[in-house]
Amino acid sequence: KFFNAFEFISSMSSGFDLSSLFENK
Amino acid sequence: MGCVSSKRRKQEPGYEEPTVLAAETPFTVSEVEALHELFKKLSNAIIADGLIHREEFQLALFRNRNRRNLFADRIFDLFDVKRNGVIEFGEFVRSLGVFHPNAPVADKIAFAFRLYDLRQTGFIEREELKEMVLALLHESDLALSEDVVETIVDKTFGEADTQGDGKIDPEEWKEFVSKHPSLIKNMTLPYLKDITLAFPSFVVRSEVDESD
Repeated sequence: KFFNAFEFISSMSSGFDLSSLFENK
Repeated sequence: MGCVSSKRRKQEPGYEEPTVLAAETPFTVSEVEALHELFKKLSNAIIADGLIHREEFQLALFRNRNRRNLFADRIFDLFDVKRNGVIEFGEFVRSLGVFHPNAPVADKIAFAFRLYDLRQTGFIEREELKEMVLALLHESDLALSEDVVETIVDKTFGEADTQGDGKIDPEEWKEFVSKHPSLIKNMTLPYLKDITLAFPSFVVRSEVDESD
């Protein structure tokens, strides 16, 4: 499978996941 | 009650009327009001000034005000449209609008491009991509050799940089995303569809109609 650097970054970076802004508030 | 509260809100720095923000974003007026509840919590977490500082943004994302992260920093910088070091309410709502499930895909693609364009040159350069891969490896404690990183970056660039000029422009990026739609998966936050449910306190305190 082609190893896509952008997919790697977007799927794994916690800083990219804004859902935590809405959790436990 | 609505009048007093409305005056208080208008004194908040960067406060903008929900009706205006709703007209410019995929949010309804009620959803903008609910986002204001969230914004108040985030913007008063460390410094009670009604503005989201970088440390407050980090605290909300990681529960740690000191945890720096390249991608969180980039998102903060993009939200901070005025580039004055803080996120105001209007900036918060307009930026989150891009993450709404109903926001245009073109907006999501453009936002992601700007996110990856670390040095804001109008292109995603090979060195920037490598820097981001290395930052992610550091963040995740994964270990990959320099050769493997170079190969990953080369392969990705080989496909995305169709003109072969060593940088990815917005058109090439758009084409690349169309082949790999999962690249903008993080650009959609399902929470935003249920924001009024997440902040039900707003529902009984809504004052848009009465203050108008």
